[in-house]
Amino acid sequence: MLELRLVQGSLLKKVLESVKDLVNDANFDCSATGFSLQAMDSSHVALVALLLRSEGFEHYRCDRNLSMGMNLNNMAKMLKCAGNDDIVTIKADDGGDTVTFMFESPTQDKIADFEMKLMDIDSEHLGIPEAEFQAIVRMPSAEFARICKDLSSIGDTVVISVTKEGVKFSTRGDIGTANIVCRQNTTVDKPEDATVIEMQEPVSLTFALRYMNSFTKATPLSNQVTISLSSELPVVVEYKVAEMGYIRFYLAPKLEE
Amino acid sequence: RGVQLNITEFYRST
Repeated sequence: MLELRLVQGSLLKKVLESVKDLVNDANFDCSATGFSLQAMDSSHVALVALLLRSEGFEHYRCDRNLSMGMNLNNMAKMLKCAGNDDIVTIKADDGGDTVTFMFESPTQDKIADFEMKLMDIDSEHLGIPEAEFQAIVRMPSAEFARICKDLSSIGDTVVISVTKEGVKFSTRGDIGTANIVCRQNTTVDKPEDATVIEMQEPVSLTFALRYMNSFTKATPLSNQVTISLSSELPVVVEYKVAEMGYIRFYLAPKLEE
Repeated sequence: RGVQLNITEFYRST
């Protein structure tokens, strides 16, 4: 028996909006530690890893480890029917072939049950070792989303370079070039407006903007985004999910000729 | 332009 009750149901709504365009079908894994997902996009260029820790749920019952295959578009359609202030409960029977999403209005005067068929998805699970990064940039998520959006109107790849000057986002296309430099800025009123750059050594990598723009759909989840770079590894773009977890996007670099 | 690498070139399936 699985029963996960999330008072801040809007978090789950936002999580689905963040991943439904990148990944079609995925297995949600439920264990004592939490509710997680790891899936690659269809071209195997990007990977998303989600973790919602059990402590973040008001009620978390997971009798046995369970893996539930779901079509993320259909799941998003059902979660769209939940109000932003609704309590969302995910329920499933062990060995069952459906999952139920229950939405309760804050005043408990409206209760909705949406039942969805589960799918058999044989997904490849990748081992992602903890890594040391050459540079880690923490910045306002809206700022990062704006940069990716603006640059994608000029070119289709972005070179992200971190030097002691700051972090530079560059692109070039048929109409010209664009360079945006963000400097460290910790003298801000609100901590979420800060840009913090930890650089072990300078690094510069090239990525497809199409994927970066897809990742920024997670912007509503968190005021901040963390971008971790290392020249031998995919970039990791991470958005925290309230105090209960995170959504991490991994993107393999491009080799410029 | 340029060669897009795959994520599976960096992380092995478990």
